[in-house]
Amino acid sequence: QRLFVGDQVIRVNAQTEEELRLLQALEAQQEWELDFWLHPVSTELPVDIRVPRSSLTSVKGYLHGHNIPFTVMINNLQELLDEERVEMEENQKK
Amino acid sequence: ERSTRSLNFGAYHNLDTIYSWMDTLVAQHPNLVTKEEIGRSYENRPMYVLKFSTGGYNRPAIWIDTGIHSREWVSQATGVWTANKIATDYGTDASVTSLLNNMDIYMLILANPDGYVYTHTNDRMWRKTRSKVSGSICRGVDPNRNWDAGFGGPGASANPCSDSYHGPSAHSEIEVKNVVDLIKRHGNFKSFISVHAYSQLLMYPYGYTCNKVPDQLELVRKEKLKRRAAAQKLTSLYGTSYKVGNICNIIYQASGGSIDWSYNAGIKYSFAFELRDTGRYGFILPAGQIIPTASETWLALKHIMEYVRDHPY
Repeated sequence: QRLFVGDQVIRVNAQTEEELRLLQALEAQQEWELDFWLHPVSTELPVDIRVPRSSLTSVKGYLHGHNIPFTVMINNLQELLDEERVEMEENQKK
Repeated sequence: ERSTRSLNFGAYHNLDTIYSWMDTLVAQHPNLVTKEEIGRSYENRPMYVLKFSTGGYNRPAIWIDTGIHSREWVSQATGVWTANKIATDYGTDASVTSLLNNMDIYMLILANPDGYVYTHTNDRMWRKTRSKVSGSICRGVDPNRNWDAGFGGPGASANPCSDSYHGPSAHSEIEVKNVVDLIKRHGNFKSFISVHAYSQLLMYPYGYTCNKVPDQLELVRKEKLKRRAAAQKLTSLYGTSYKVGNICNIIYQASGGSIDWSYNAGIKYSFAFELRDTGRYGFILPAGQIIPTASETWLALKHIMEYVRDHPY
C-alpha cells in the first residue's frame, strides 16, 4: 500500500502565459516527482499538483521565486485517503 | 441475496461489490438488463458491459463508459448510480422508456478493472492499466492515449513511466481492444460517451488535432445548442458550471483518445465528460458528493441521449 503522508495538493490559477510556461517547465522536470492532477493548459483552468512531502520546500520556493500565487487544496493527502478508507469499510460492514 | 436496494449508491465500492451488484441489477430487471463479458483485462479480470435492451436485433445503440482512468473514483460511482437510474426509470419515465423502446444502451462501468483494483489495494493515485512494458521497470499504459486516433502524436508520452504513456502500439491494451472489437462487431452505435473526472467539462472531438471535425458546421450550429443545453441542464440542479468545447482547444492536445477514435469510426455523437471539481478534493471527492454528482450528470446524459434518439443517422 503506497502512502502519501505529508503529500500536499496545491492549486495554481495561472494568470499569464508566462506563469503557464513556468508551470509547464515545472511539469517537465522529473526530479521532484510531481503528479499533475490538472495540467497547465490554459489560464482559464486551474492547475492542481500533488507534491510529495520531500519536494514541498523546493516547489513552494520555485513558485514563490516566480511570484506565482497558489493555495493548498489538500494539506495532507494521506489523511483524506484514510478517511475515505474508513468510510468505505464502515459502509461495507453495513 | 444482496438486493440493489441494499447497495449504498452514495458510497465507493470495490470491484467485487460492483460486480456482484451487477448480478442483482440484472435479476431485478430481467427483461431489460443483461450482463455481457466483452473480454478479459491484462490481469485476467472479466470486463462486464451492462446492456439495456427491450428487444429487437442490433438496434441503434449508445455507449457509456466510466472509470477508464482508475483513480477517478467518482466516475465509476456515477456509472453505478446511472445504471440503476436507467433500469428503474424504464417504464416510469416517458423519455427513458421511449429511448429504450427504440435504442439499446451499453454501459462499461469498470473500463480499467486492473487499475481500479490497484487503487484499492496498492496505490490510490494509480491512473493507467497494469500491463508490463517490455524493457521498462514501469508498468501500465494510459488507456485514453492508446486508441487508434492520432496515436503516438502530441499530448501523449513515449515514456513508459509517464502517466500519459501511449503504449507500444494502438490498441495494445487489451482493455481498449475489447471495447474496439465490440463496437466494430456491433456496427450500429450512434453515440459514444466516456466519463472522466475532474474539471467540469463537456468535450467533443478532436483531441489529437485542433482542426475542426468534418461535421463542424452541423456540430457547431445545430449541435452547439444541444451541447450547451446539455451542460445547462447539468448546471440547473446544483449550479455546477461546465465548460463546453473540443478537447484540443478546451484543455490540450491529447492523441489516442477514445472519443476521437469513436468519432472517426462514424459515431458522430461522441462526447467526454469531466465531472465536478469542488476545488477542495480533486480525485478524492467525498462519497457524500457521489449522488449529487451523478444526479446532475444524468440530466446532461439524458439530454444527449434524447437528442441521439431524435436525430437518427
